[in-house]
Amino acid sequence: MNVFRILGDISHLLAIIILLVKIWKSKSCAGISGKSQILFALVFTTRYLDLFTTFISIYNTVMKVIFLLCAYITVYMIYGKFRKTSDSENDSFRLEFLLVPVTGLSFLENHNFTALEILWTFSIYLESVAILPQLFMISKTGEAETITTHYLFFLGLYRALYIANWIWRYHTENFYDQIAVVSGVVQTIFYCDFFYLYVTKVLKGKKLSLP
Amino acid sequence: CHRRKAKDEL
Repeated sequence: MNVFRILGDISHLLAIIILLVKIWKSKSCAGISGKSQILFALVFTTRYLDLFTTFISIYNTVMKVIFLLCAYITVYMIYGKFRKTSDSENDSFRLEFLLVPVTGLSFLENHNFTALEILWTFSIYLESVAILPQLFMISKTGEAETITTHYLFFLGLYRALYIANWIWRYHTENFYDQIAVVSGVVQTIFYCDFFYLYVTKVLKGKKLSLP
Repeated sequence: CHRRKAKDEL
C-alpha cells in the first residue's frame, strides 16, 4: 500500500462522513441527491461481495464494512428518517439512463464471465457515473451548500489520488487494471468542472452558485 | 505487463 492509496481511502471516508454528519446535524438532506446515494450503496454492495469469498487484510475488510454501513445509513437518512426534507423534485435524473448502459457494458467488457466478476465490473462502471445525479441536481438548482461542496471535493480528491496510486503501482509493481483505470479516469473527468468552481469560489469564501 | 484485477483496492 502506497501513500496515494492510503490518502485516497482517507479522503473517500472523509467525504462519506462529512455527508453523514451534515445530514445528521442539520436534520435535513436538502440539496443531496438521494439517487446518487442509492447508486453508491449499489456500487459498494456489488463490489464487496468478495467479503464472503476472499480475505485480503483486516484493513480491507474493516474499510469495506464501514463503507457499506455508511452508504446504507445515508440512504436511510434520505429516504427514511429525514425524507420530508429531501429535494425529490430536483433529484430528477433518470437512473435507467445510467443503469442500462452500465449493465450492458459490464456484460460485454469484463475480465471473466462469472457472476461475481460481472458484478465487480458493474460496480466499477457504475461508480464512475454515480455522482451524475448529484451534479445534475446542482446544475438544476444552480447552487450548493458549502458543506456539500466539501463532500464533493473529497470525493473527487479520492479519485485523483487513486489515479496517482495506479501510476505508482504501474512503475513499482508492474500492476494495472484496465477496467479500473479507464473508469477511474472517466470518473475523475466528471469532477474537473466542479474542482474549478470549488477553487475559484468556495475556497475564496463564496457560496457555490452557477450563473 | 500484467492485466490483473485491482481486488485489493477499495
